[in-house]
Amino acid sequence: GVAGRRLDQELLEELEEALILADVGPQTAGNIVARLQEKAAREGIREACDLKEILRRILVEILSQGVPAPGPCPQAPRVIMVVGVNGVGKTTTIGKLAKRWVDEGSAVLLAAGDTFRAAAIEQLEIWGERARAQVVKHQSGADPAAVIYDALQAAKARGSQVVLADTAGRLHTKMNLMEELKKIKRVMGQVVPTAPHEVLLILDATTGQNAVSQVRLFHEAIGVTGLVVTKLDGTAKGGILLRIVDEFRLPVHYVGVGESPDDLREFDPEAFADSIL
Amino acid sequence: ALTGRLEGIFQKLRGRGLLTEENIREGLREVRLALLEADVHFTVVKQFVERVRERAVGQEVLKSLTPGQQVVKIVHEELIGLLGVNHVPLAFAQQPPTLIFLVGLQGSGKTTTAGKLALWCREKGRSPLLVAADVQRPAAAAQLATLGEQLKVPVLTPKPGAKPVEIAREGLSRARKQAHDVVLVDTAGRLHIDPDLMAELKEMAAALRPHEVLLVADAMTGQDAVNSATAFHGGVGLTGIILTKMDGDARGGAALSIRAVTGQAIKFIGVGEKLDRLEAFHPERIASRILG
Ligand SMILES: Nc1nc2c(ncn2[C@@H]2O[C@H](COP(=O)(O)OP(=O)(O)OP(=O)(O)O)[C@@H](O)[C@H]2O)c(=O)[nH]1
Ligand SMILES: Nc1nc2c(ncn2[C@@H]2O[C@H](COP(=O)(O)OP(=O)(O)OP(=O)(O)O)[C@@H](O)[C@H]2O)c(=O)[nH]1
Ligand SMILES: [Mg+2]
Ligand SMILES: [Mg+2]
Repeated sequence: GVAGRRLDQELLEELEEALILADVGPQTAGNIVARLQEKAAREGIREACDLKEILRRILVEILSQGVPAPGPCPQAPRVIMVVGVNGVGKTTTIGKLAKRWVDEGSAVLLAAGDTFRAAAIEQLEIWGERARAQVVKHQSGADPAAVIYDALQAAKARGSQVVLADTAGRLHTKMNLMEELKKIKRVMGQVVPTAPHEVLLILDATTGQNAVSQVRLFHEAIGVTGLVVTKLDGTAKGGILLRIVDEFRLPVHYVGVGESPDDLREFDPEAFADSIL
Repeated sequence: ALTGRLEGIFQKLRGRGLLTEENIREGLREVRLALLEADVHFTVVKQFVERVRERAVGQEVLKSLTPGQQVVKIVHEELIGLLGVNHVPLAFAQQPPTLIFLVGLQGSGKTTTAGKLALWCREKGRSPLLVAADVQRPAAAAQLATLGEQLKVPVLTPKPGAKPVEIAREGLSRARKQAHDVVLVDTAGRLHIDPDLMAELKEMAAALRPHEVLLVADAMTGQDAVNSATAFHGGVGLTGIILTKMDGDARGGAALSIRAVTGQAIKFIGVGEKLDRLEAFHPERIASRILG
């Protein structure tokens, strides 16, 4: 009847508001709610809790569209390039990943590719100690490509299984800095022909719609293979991922949930969808 | 851009007499969409659009030959009004030294901004002292010390085991002894939902009575800007805002949200990684940027 329909409209607006508050973005939120509405109509769903469950499933469906990169390369070292805008948590995430893999028995080497920012190398060295991973560095101000080159040579010589290459934070709109990333990528290929095997773009969960522009420009410049979303231990929901995974089909590998070495989790679309709703 | 979209909506009404409430409603939907895409907070957008609506149904739009442009003009004026019409400078103390805390979420740019403010103060003829009160992040003190070296500005780095409030207190006493008239305290990034770290900040402020507590916030922050800004303001009391990373393409709607919920002025914007990349905030530029 009319009463039931009215309730749906108000409820749909509330759900759309929840999505927008989670940084899903107005257009995407509108599209998702429209999809929910037609699905609910087809299945004759009216109850609020059932509607919410359908919405949850839609979110999980969208988030599961990321196409994972091909499996680990057969020969070591596996080279992972870590990129992203300033302050999102690249260096910290490298530390966490290093610790995880060293604890699992791998030999991990860290490349101090941020030669620009004050004390970036010192920060990575402390993480290297925490993770029990070796660090290859040059002096501050050195050419990042040269450090990466040396790090990959060292990894081959020492038999490291994984190289995590830290890079300086950079805004995606700065052409010369994006060119520098392309150069680093080329240099990697000179030492290990299939490198980098992964390009991880780190995103901050507190970032709003600008995350889409970040993914687009980093992807266009060097080809991103996977995402990590940090700072999900705060109140930000990272809902922009819905738009990002839908548009770019990139897999989200991990989420950062704190500042300590163990504060890293595998991405779980179900848990993520729950936290948004 | 918003102007174009609003012109498009009102275009089809040319020569048909007055605008109706429905026309206005459609135009306001466009305004709402533009603001949400610019990361302005949902509730702030609601209140803002209502203010615009009240003016839009008045004579200035209904009698205009270019109602679309008129609505954009109103939106622009309301944005400037909300963001604060003039530049609000740093509040220096009558009796030096002026004590300034830099606070905010992890990675927002506090340490870099501390360096930028030190340079800014020195160029204004003052004698700044930088205080590294972040004892939690790896190499935080080294980072500030490096910036100080680059600027030839002295930096107080912590003794092992010192608490942030003790470090800041030592900074104040050193400033008095060595005639520094501005003390810039860099604090650790923290979550506004971390009760211990928020209490630590509150205690530091209560013990040392800073003249300025500046929230350093990232221009690309989304809806969460309201949550963190409200909590920092409620927890320690902010006296101003600095919006960083404005050299990117983030629309910066967080500026409006933070201003709306804290009532505090955005005093500066960070426009780059180098230490001279700090500008006084002028609402005009961010208003056009938010409108897109
Ligand atoms: N709460 C929380 N803080 C985090 C997380 N990941 C990183 N951080 C913090 O975010 C801040 C920035 O982290 P960094 O690792 O230096 O970030 P970055 O991307 O390497 O920064 P730049 O190299 O300067 O661009 C630090 O204070 C970290 O402790 C997370 O998952 N949760
Ligand atoms: N492009 C740009 N980068 C900035 C700006 N301000 C700071 N940064 C960069 O942002 C990153 C984080 O800056 P920090 O000063 O370490 O941030 P923080 O708030 O002290 O970080 P935590 O102490 O870990 O909370 C660094 O890479 C800075 O160079 C800015 O205005 N523009
Ligand atoms: Mg880093
Ligand atoms: Mg800092």
